[in-house]
Amino acid sequence: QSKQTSIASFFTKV
Amino acid sequence: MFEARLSSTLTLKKIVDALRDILNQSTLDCSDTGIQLQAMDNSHVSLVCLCLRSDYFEKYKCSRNVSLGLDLKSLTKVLKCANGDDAVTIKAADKADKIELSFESAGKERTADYELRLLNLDQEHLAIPETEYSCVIHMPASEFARICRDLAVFSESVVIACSKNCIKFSANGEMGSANIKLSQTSKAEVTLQVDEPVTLSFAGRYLNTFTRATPLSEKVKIGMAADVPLLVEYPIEDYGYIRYYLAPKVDD
Repeated sequence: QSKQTSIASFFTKV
Repeated sequence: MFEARLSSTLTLKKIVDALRDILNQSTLDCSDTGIQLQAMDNSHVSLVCLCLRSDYFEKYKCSRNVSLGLDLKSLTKVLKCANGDDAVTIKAADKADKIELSFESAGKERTADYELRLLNLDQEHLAIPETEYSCVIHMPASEFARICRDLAVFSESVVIACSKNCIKFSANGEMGSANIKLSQTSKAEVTLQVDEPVTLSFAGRYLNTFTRATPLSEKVKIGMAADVPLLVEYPIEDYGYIRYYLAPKVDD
């Protein structure tokens, strides 16, 4: 089973 | 005041086609250096960035930075009213609530003007750090599209494994499995620069959506590194690019 990660967790908000 | 003219509406149609399956609405940020767009899809799994330098345009004027919130479905409808070889001029006044699109036929005997209402969209910008990818692959964009399409039949997930000698795309599902390997070719249609082998798993549905950009570019660049999003980049001639970032799937 694999889980989809969120793209937002890899980049920081500006 | 913002004004940008392209000699061919076809390129604009291709750009919007590359965005509209992933985004419903988005904001174009226009400055004197060019046009940028950055947005996540609704599920926050992928991020798309568009960059078009001002010299991509036949004419480009942007006296003050403007953000144009667009509904991409509506923009597509307006673009359908134009022929591919029409020239297109996009205009917006400062603090405008609409943009104007003017199409001029190749022989200049027909002009058509359309206004499109702008949207006030909440904008969230993400800082994308410069990433040193362990694997950088260049391949024909049509080949990448074919692989993504073929693998989608087998499974929701696509495993991309890149090593010094080859890049392997795999899908494994109830029906069976598929493995497609590409090696570097002598004609340099496929090139692999690999510092460290990487294997990552991704949602095939998103990969397929990215391939909507195939008509924009002969080549696609893929960047991979452990534990970072996949980069899929389509250059737009020498004047810009569309980059898609896709978050990897991880073992539960």
